[in-house]
Formats: sequence, structure tokens, C-alpha cells
Amino acid sequence: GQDTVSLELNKPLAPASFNLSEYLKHFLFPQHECELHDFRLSFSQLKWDNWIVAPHRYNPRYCKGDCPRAVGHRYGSPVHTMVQNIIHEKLNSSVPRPSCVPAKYSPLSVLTIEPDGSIAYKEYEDMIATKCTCR
Amino acid sequence: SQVSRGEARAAAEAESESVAEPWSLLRPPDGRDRSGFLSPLFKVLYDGQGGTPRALRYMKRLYKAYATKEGIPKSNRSPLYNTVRLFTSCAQHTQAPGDQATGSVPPVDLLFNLDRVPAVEHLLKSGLLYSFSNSISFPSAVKCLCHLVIKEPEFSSWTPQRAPSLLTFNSQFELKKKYKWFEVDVTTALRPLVASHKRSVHMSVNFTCVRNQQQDPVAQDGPWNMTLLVPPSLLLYLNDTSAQAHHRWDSLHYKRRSSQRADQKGGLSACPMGEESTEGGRSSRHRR
Repeated sequence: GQDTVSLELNKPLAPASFNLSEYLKHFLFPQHECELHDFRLSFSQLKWDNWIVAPHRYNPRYCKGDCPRAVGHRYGSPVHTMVQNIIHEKLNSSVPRPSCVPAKYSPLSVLTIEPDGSIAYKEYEDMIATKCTCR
Repeated sequence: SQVSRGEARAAAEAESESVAEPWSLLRPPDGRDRSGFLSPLFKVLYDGQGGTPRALRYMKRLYKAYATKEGIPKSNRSPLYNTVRLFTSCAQHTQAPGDQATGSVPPVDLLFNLDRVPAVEHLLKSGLLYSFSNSISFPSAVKCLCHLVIKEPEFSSWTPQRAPSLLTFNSQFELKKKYKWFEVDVTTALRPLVASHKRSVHMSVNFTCVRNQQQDPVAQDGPWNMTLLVPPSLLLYLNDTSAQAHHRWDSLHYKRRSSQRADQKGGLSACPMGEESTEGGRSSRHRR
């Protein structure tokens, strides 16, 4: 393929309107990559307000975005994630691309009124997403 | 897609309506019918007993001390308990007027219903929470002796005859000058009852207070009006061992273990070959 190579070499490196900083920004800070998002709600929206006295606002947060192909360095993903990506792209697109999901959570303290009128302070595990990953 | 989204939303609404109380996943199932049932929040706030809003105020203060505004548990709390329950007495009965001159508090009969304490919650500490109906300042620090009698719990009616008493306890505490709330530790008395999953606890409490001579020898004597005391609530500090509860000591332990493991790894690679060979030798000898 020497002729194709020479053709390639003769081609201008980049279109005249190419903007390096735009390219870098897109590459380094992709717009819709997998990351943590806030979602503040009140317990009345969950219809839990007749039990819960505190906190007034609850932000469970959630993970959303595209999983980049080179996930290892940024999401602590296992090599399996890379393999799944290759399968999706090269072998069988019915195998889904890796998903953007929570990797770590933090607990939530609530003050609840029990049916018998007693009052309880409780700490529940895994109520707020604190880190995302691609799996 | 609009239509399907609308349908999806309607389905979600219906679904969430039909969901049982969401915390029922985290709370012991009780067979009681909830249909004709006041919302517990309404019950607590408006059931007319002076004690309840007071209890709610106390628990809100405790919440602020233990968690941030967003509900994240603060690290300054004891890592041992992840649950605190406050019970107001479902019936109290004052036997006789106290004697103001000596600062003795009239004995009071209390019945606490501990139905809500599931078996997975283990008692670590317990206290009777007293508060004054008006703010009171003591002429000086006072020492109090609390006398607690645990009675037969299945007490049929509130007749004045004394039920056979199970256990009696004494506990000492001191009241400083400015006090809004104070807690009398009754852990020793409550622990066997909570551990044996008693559904209700019937007790009679009275205490007498004397001025603490050592502290303020010069302070003038003077009766203080202990009848301003509101009948106490019962506080249980528990460790919920279920999977849904947050186990701080677990995460602390995990952190400590992982840091120890890191040290050990560092130690092994740092130790001179000689030791490592004896290390190896020792382990093979051990294996032998």
C-alpha cells in the first residue's frame, strides 16, 4: 500500500479550521463522560415524609455518562470492562457497552417517628452515591 | 415517546402509591392494621401530651449533634451505636407528693412499650431523660440518688397495690447549676429486659437530691422545686446489627486493617534478608 501511504502523507495534517485547544478540551474533559450528578429531593416526593422528620433534603446523587474506551486509569475498572468494550465494538454489538454505575456509597442519618409514637435516630448504609465506575 | 413517558409516569405513580411504608423493609413487620391509623408524625406532634413535643425537640437536638444538614453521620459520635430510640411512658402514675424541703422527687410509676425494638438491635446504654417544665437554676451543684424499682411488666391495671418488684437499683448523679435536660443512667436495669425482648417495662422511680457540700460550702441552702420535673422519657442507645444499618466501627476496623496490612507489607520488604529467611524458616517450621 505504498501509494496509499504517500497519499496519506500528502494529506494536510489537520483541516485548516482545526482548533487544538478545542481538541484537547474534548479529549481531556469529555462532555458526557461517566460522572456523579446531584439530585436533591424532599422525602415527601418519595412519599416517606410521614415517617421522616430529618433531614429535610436528601441528595442520593446518581451516576450518568458514557464509559470511555480506556477506562482503566480513570475509573479503577477491571480489565474485563475493556474486554467488554472491544466485544461490543468489534465482535457483537448486542453485548452492551459497559455501564456507568456507583462504586461507593455513604450512609444517611434519619430521624423517624415510629407507629407507636416513639422517636428513632437511625443510620442507614449505602444511601448516598459518592463515586462512579464503569462496569 | 411523550405518550409512553406519560404512561410510564402514571405507572410509576400507581406503583409508588401501592408501595407499603418504604421503611417497612428496614423495620420489623408487625401485623397491626394500618388503615385507620393516624400518621405517626401527626400523633407525636398533636397527641396533647406535654412530653411529646419536648421529646421531639430533644431528638432533633441529638440529630443535629450526630449528623450534618445533609444527613451525613458526623465522625465525632461514638462508633458503637447507630440507633437511638426515645420512648415516652404510655402511662404514668404519681404515687404521693414529694417533699420540696429536702428536694425529694415524688415517686412515679412508668410503663414503656418496647415493641419497636427489633431483635437485631442490641442495647449498649440506656437512660431516663428528665427535663424541667420551666428552666430552673440550682443554688449550687446538687448530688442525687435515684431509686428505681422494676416491676412485673404484665401489670393488668393501674391499681395502686404494689406489683411484686423484680429488681431495685440505685444510681447516683450530680446536677450542675444550669440544667435543661439530664439523663439518669439505667443501663444495668434495662439490659436484661431488652436482651430478653420484653415487650414492655414497668418501673417506679424516685430520687432525692442534697446540696453538694464539698463543691459550694458557702452557697446558701434553699429548697429547690423539683416538682417542676416532667415525667421522664426512656432513651435506648442501640447497635443495629442488620445489613441495612451503618456500622461505623466496621468501616473504622476496615480502615485500620488496611493500614496495618500496608505497614506489614512495607515491613516485610524492608526487613533484611537474614530476618526474612528466619521468617521463612519459622513459617516452614510452624507448618511442619
